[in-house]
Amino acid sequence: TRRKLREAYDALRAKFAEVFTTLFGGGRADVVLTDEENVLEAGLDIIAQPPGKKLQNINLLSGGEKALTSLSLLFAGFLLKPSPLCILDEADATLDESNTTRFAQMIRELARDTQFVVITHNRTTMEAADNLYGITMEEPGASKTISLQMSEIEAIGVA
Amino acid sequence: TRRKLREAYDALRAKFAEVFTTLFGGGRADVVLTDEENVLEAGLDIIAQPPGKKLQNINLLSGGEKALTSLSLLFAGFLLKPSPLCILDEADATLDESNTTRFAQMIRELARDTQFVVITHNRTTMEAADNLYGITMEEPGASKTISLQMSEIEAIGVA
Amino acid sequence: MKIKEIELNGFKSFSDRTVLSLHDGVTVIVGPNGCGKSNIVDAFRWVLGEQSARSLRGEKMDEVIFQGSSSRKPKGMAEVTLSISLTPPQSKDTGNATELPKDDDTAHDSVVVARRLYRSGESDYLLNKRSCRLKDIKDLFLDTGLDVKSYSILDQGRIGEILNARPIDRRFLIEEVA
Amino acid sequence: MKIKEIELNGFKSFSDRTVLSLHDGVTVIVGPNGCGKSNIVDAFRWVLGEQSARSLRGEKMDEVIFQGSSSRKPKGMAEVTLSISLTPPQSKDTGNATELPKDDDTAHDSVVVARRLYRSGESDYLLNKRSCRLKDIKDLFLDTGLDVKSYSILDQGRIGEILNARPIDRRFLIEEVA
Ligand SMILES: Nc1ncnc2c1ncn2[C@@H]1O[C@H](COP(=O)(O)OP(=O)(O)OP(=O)(O)O)[C@@H](O)[C@H]1O
Ligand SMILES: Nc1ncnc2c1ncn2[C@@H]1O[C@H](COP(=O)(O)OP(=O)(O)OP(=O)(O)O)[C@@H](O)[C@H]1O
Ligand SMILES: [Mg+2]
Ligand SMILES: [Mg+2]
Repeated sequence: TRRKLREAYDALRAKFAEVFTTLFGGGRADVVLTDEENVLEAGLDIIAQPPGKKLQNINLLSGGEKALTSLSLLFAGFLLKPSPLCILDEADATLDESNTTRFAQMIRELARDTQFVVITHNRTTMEAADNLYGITMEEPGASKTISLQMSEIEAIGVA
Repeated sequence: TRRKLREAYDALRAKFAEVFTTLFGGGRADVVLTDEENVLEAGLDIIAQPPGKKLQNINLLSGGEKALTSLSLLFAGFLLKPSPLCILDEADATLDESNTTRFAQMIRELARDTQFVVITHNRTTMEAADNLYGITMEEPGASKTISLQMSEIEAIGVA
Repeated sequence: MKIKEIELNGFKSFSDRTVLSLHDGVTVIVGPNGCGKSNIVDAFRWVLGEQSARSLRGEKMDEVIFQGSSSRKPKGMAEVTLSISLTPPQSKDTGNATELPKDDDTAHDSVVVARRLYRSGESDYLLNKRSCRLKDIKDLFLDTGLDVKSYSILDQGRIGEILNARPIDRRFLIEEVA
Repeated sequence: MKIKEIELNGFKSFSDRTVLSLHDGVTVIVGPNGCGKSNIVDAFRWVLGEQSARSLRGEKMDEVIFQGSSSRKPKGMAEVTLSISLTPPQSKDTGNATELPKDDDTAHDSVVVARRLYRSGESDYLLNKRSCRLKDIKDLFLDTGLDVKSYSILDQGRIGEILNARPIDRRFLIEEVA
């Protein structure tokens, strides 16, 4: 229904702006209907301005900035309508240290109401774990799972 | 000319198989014309089998295995027809520790005849550097370059 | 509702039976390239009803069955089992909750969903060990909110998709929140 | 031939003049997200003659001119300069070597290539500080082997392209080696 979509749109805009600023430690962002009058059919444009920078075409953003912007949008949707489960496969691959730290912090907050399964090669993200599993292939081509402590991660050949 | 292409094809197949096995520490790979008779127009299929695994559709490979397979193919072309310059922008993003080490080793070998410019967030790759530059943005939005020693990388906010 | 555990058996590189227990909070999975981490993500998608082989990096669905390695023979079947505990608030929300087959050794607030695929092409869906249709599984997930939303599973390398998408293809963001 | 250095001035996030000296071997560039590393790759592509704004993540070519930030006003021009030293073997290979404009303070085995773009849309190519056509720059690169081969520059995130490409689109691999 038109009203439900309008409410969802307004909520998403506000939440996205908030999450973006949290993950980037500043800056501003917005998601905007290509036609303000037509919430039933119009597409969505993404506006993103990292802290200290001038607002430009989203394609000029760096690899890490694009990843963090996408995550802000997905997490915003998540906060508005939580799912019991969220799976992230190497979502932090292109993030530097400080962005990874904020990413890991946000995951811990979202994980209060949601079970998160996060695949990573990054130590900072690993440290955010409540439970840590290592996957190994000691026998070629055959995967096995082992429960791990942080102190054991060197042994199984990860970061 | 038909003969030149045929020679290039044979050379590429042999070199790709060799580089793949070096980067993967085993396994085998091949690049094959979709029509053996038609070297002038046929396309190229890529066959890749990491060590210990069964040969399967290349799409089933993992993210890191795909990256390493692509690099094997590109480096093979490079070895056969060197360029004065090679630029790699975060080519190691999805590689684990041991694959990154072999990647960094191969770059050092190729760098005898070629100037390499490698962008990375990965410490192992940084250690392969003859020269290290840090890019910073102390003044928001304005990039600056500084020459670095390995011991200084913590300070500028990288891995 | 909470997921208690997922079990893989003959699914992709998991030749032997493997169980991952999921507790509250953040579960992190690590390991070297090609060891099977993303295959676990594929297992979740598959048991949640994924019908497209392409979404699992395959061309045909039978590619999810363990195809053998230098240390193992191929398997004849792939199976993924999801154990879910349904918390009381759930049953009061869904007055028309899916009628679950009663199983003597399973509490009624606990559900076990399984999917199997045989080399023959035959496939099986089970709810508390009784054969059922894919539709029954999907209805259960809709009731419990476990249906795969677009933002619940973020595949490796696909994080940039939302930015590269055409504006019209991003509508799911407001449609799923509504 | 060797690249001695690249200089960026008003190019993308490099508001002020920046010089990167390139020596033999491996030059590694590091820094936090968004600090300008990939912009340096774009600078190489641009000075080597890239004509497509899309290959530089832009929609219009004027987006390579520093557009300002919270700490800087926008610039009126983008400029990238490449200093190359040509080694003797090169001149014996290319009997018909591009006739370089002679410049009193530059040895004849050293070349400086520059490209400029002004806000007005006017653009300039310079060879040893003398204005020339894009064609002259491209010919020089062909002679010295510095023309951008498909595998010389691997952009961020594009490593998987060769595997996802259609077989027919991978022909460049044998064609460039031939
Ligand atoms: N049906 C199958 N039988 C046996 N092995 C399979 C099957 N399907 C996929 N594999 C193997 O699983 C491996 C890929 O596993 P996966 O994608 O989970 O790796 P990963 O741990 O995510 O690695 P990365 O860190 O590189 O992303 C491939 O080497 C592939 O050959
Ligand atoms: N014309 C311009 N004027 C000012 N800033 C620009 C211009 N073009 C691009 N930028 C800025 O440059 C930044 C991107 O830089 P770049 O892609 O080089 O980052 P990076 O160091 O590669 O980061 P990452 O590690 O995330 O890949 C963006 O924030 C963008 O806003
Ligand atoms: Mg993976
Ligand atoms: Mg970059």
